[in-house]
Amino acid sequence: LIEMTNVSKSYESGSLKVQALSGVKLSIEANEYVALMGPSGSGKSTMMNILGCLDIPTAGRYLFADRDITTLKDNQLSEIRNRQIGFVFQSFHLLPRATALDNVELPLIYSGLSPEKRRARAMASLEQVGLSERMQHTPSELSGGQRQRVAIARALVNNPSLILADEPTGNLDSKTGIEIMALIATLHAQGNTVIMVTHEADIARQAGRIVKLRDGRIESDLPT
Amino acid sequence: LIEMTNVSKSYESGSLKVQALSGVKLSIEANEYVALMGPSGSGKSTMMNILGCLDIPTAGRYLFADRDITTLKDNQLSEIRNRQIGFVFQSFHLLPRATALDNVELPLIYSGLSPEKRRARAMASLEQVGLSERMQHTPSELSGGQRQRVAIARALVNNPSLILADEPTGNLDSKTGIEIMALIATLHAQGNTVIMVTHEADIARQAGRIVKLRDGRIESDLPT
Ligand SMILES: Nc1ncnc2c1ncn2[C@@H]1O[C@H](COP(=O)(O)OP(=O)(O)OP(=O)(O)O)[C@@H](O)[C@H]1O
Ligand SMILES: Nc1ncnc2c1ncn2[C@@H]1O[C@H](COP(=O)(O)OP(=O)(O)OP(=O)(O)O)[C@@H](O)[C@H]1O
Ligand SMILES: [Mg+2]
Ligand SMILES: [Mg+2]
Repeated sequence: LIEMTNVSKSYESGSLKVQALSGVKLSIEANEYVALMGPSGSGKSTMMNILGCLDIPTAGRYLFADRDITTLKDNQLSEIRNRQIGFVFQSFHLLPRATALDNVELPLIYSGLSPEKRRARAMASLEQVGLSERMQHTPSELSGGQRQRVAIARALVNNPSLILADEPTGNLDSKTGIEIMALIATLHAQGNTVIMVTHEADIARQAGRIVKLRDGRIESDLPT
Repeated sequence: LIEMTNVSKSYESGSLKVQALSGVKLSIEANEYVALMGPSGSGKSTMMNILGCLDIPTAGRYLFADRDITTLKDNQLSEIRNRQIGFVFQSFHLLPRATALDNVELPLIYSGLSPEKRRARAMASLEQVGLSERMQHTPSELSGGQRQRVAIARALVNNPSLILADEPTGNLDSKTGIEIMALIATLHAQGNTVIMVTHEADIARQAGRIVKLRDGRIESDLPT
């Protein structure tokens, strides 16, 4: 499903050049459950952005379902992102003036579903993460963990086959974190592919494989 | 140092009323190290905002250093916040268009220090959290954990006597998290007061006392 060959990503601001990723080689099959770990600043979110077709490598090649992402046009990329990928961002990226329900409904806008069906699907997704009572609140009226759960509900509302979760339980108490991990385990069991950034070893152990990054390079890639 | 008596906080949006805290009674001495735990949405950040003089209770009384916070004027509150309290927010609240260095220097603007001294203090604070290499980057050019560390450096730059940290290691890998906890332990050993929200039991155990919230009420308050 995923084939990264010699992928590099650098950022330049003025005379400063930051090498976020170098020479990354990574191959992931459909229905795998991969944990991505590594120190703060080691390139995990950068890698997730490339995997999720939100960003392109500075060098190297990325094939998603055998298609070279760097050759696709914007509308093709946004189709893949919207239909096939669910992304839980490390900093959530919720629309600040929209309610939780509106935020979760957003990915369904291009699905062709009727407004009633979209609303019902969004409500079901929010119920899965325990937020039915808070649907009409905007992000500033929600706790940190509640915002994280809205981001999770939004990522899952389109039934994506690839789930990219960047520290999805970072703001959750243990019990809620366990419920979210159980939800993700269920989605994986249904045949989907999960790639999760985490810095917690017991969360990483729930995956089938752990890829560790250090200074933009893959340091190890081993089954759990 | 801290005396909360029968503190309640509710939010009203339209016809919805959310009771974030009810009847909270809490007493904290100077130089204590208190961990605050509880489920997502239980009122931890709301309590931290009141403790940090950023918000006032809807009912009840809050004494900080024997002064009733609800009777103080805005400029008196902002003096206390600036001089005596260092707040690490759950969602960081960094200025998006300022560099890490500018963000950390901000609390020093009213300190009366010269520009050179402010810059030196801000640089020292960033070095303490391992970010000397990233001082000239703006938040969008930093990783999640790097932004969290800028927020920590900013909270500590004024040598506050009360440190309020809302999940300060949530976005950090284990090793960096340990370094930050060691830094906080040192500040506590120097005589300061620390109140930290965390959902991780091994982090909470480093405190002298654990206060647990549930549905806006204190469920338990025990020494570790
Ligand atoms: N401005 C607001 N308007 C309405 N409700 C609010 C507002 N701010 C917070 N709340 C509600 O108050 C409750 C407590 O929020 P708070 O942020 O204190 O929780 P928390 O314990 O910090 O949670 P988390 O662990 O998820 O960060 C939540 O149920 C939240 O939805
Ligand atoms: N737009 C940018 N310009 C310059 N440097 C950047 C930019 N975005 C990210 N970086 C740098 O690239 C490196 C990798 O960032 P990335 O966000 O991928 O790290 P991460 O592994 O997700 O870290 P964390 O665990 O702290 O979230 C960091 O050192 C960061 O400072
Ligand atoms: Mg990251
Ligand atoms: Mg909170």
